[in-house]
Amino acid sequence: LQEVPGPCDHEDLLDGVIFGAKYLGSTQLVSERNPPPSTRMAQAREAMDRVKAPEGETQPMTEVDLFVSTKRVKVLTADSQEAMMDHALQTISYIADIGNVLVLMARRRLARRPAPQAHSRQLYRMICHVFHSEDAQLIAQAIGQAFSVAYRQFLRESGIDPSQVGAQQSLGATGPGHLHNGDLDHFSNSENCREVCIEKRRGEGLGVALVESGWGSLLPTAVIANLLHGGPAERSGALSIGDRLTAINGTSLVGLPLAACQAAVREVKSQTLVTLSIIHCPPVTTAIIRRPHAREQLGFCVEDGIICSLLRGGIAERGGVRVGHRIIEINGHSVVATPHARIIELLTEAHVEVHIKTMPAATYRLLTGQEQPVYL
Amino acid sequence: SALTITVNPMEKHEEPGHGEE
Repeated sequence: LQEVPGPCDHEDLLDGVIFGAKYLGSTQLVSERNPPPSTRMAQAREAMDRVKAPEGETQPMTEVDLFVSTKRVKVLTADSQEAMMDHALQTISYIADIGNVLVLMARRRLARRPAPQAHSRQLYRMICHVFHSEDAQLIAQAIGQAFSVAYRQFLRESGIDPSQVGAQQSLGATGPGHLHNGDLDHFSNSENCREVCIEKRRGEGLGVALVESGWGSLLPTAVIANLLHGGPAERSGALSIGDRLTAINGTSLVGLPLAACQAAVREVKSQTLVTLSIIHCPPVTTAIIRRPHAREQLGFCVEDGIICSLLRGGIAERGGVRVGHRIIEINGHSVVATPHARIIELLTEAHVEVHIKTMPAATYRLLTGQEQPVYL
Repeated sequence: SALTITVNPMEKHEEPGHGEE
């Protein structure tokens, strides 16, 4: 079984893991079948506001155990272990964490049969359970991991290789070659896509420095290269260096030049609440180049450790090599302080499966203090 | 505070109308 990133051991999730939490209460909402992220965020906040006692008032709460597995999520009373709630995993629509609050949204049943009118939408009654825990984010990540493991299992049972889902979709764009790097799989996994709400003072910048994802990137958009210490973005705790910024307040940044992405971030300066759509990515990406023989062309050019051009559809591009990225490692050996000639030598000799770790050169310059970040 | 949402990919595959009651 392929490992799915998250806080839990894969095997443990099959059997079920337990987290302690305080149950604050439940409420119901009516929702369409697959609402957009902004609607889901409003729903989660609405559920929290309805259940949470106002500041200064006593909050009724019950100690519970949350049982999470790839089959179900159960809420058990902490003392008697009696099941208060039990939801099959496929009926859970989404999980949200807001600070120390966790909101679980489960679909109950069709609230209204679809009307014959063309524009009618199926409506669902959602039951929303609200919990408090210092580990709200961790629990949300564990439930997200259970979603992902269950989904992969579902694909496998349907005769689809989960690792091939992304590769099959990519055929039109890159020809019949296979993609070896995990980018597509990573980008198409909804677990990695997040909607983050950042609260800030009016006139205050978000406190992010942006760079380009690099020519050849499967998701051409701005990448977070640095976070201003103490700035709204860092304070939110939800962003990290390497994350792709795909939209701001619902406006897509994908495919736009860096200057346009920066302008879009500057534009929200006057607002007090900003919604960012991000795809969480590590700052360093790994490209895997399958090169059966050392005589086969690698398909990219390097200048002082930085990739400066790429052969479209070549083995390097398919493996995840991106223009404008600095090579950090080749087959596990750091090359950050290696002379250009030696890097070329290492690349020329490397064959069979070449693992190359890279990061945007601009991010590297910021992280190593060679350049001062311009925070937006 | 920051709000993070993780959508269940199984949501799209569930039969319409099916759910817990």
